[in-house]
Amino acid sequence: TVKQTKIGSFFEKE
Amino acid sequence: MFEARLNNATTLKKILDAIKDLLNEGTFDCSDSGIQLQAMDNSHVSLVSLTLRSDGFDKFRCDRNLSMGMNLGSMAKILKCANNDDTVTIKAQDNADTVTFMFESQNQEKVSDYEMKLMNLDQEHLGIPETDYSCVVRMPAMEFARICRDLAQFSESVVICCTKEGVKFSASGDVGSANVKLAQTFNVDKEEEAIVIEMQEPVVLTFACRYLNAFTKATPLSNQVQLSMSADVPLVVEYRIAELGHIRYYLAPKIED
Repeated sequence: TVKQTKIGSFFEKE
Repeated sequence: MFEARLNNATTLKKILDAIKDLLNEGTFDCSDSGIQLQAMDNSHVSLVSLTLRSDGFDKFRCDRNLSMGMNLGSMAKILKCANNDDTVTIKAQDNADTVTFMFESQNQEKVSDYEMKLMNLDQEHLGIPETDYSCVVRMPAMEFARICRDLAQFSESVVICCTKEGVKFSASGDVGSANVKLAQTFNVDKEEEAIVIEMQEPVVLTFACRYLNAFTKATPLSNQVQLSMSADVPLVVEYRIAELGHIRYYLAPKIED
């Protein structure tokens, strides 16, 4: 099954 | 003091229509280079990045950097009060807790002003790394909106497959399966009808339709849309705003569990 990822796991908080 | 003016309210109205369904609120970061807004939707699956350059405004004054937390639904309601051909001016004092929108009719007979309270939003800012994408597709914005709308009827997810032959959008579910293949164009007379594919290497990515369809609310802003893709990183859907800036939507992919 495909799982929806989150933006936060790709872009770091500044 | 902050003051930004556009001789035509149309663009600002379209910008609000492009973000108000995805974001409830956002912070307009103002500096002498222009206005930036970056915010994630409530589910943190997508991110909107809006850039409006100061030289794109008919008048732009920003004495000190200013961050204005806005309820975008309220701001959209205020902008609904402007006619497309009204001049719109956004004004705020430096440490204000309100912002004023002033609309002037073309014939100067009618001047309206709307004051809105600002919000304290402590939204964290995300760093978006410069990325050399495997595939970049430029295509008519209307075409992209049409494909997203059509395929959403078949599934919650769209698979985008980009090769040197072209780009394919697929969706399958209970209704059946759909494939829309676009080939690169070579001899179009109008630039904005072209389909241009720059491919370093092929990609196959899966995305949720509902976000793609939220992004296509920006279609009235531009004839073209640009899709940037690399394996297992967010898709970038970019609409240029002529002479003013751009709006970029980032969408986290769906990956095999």
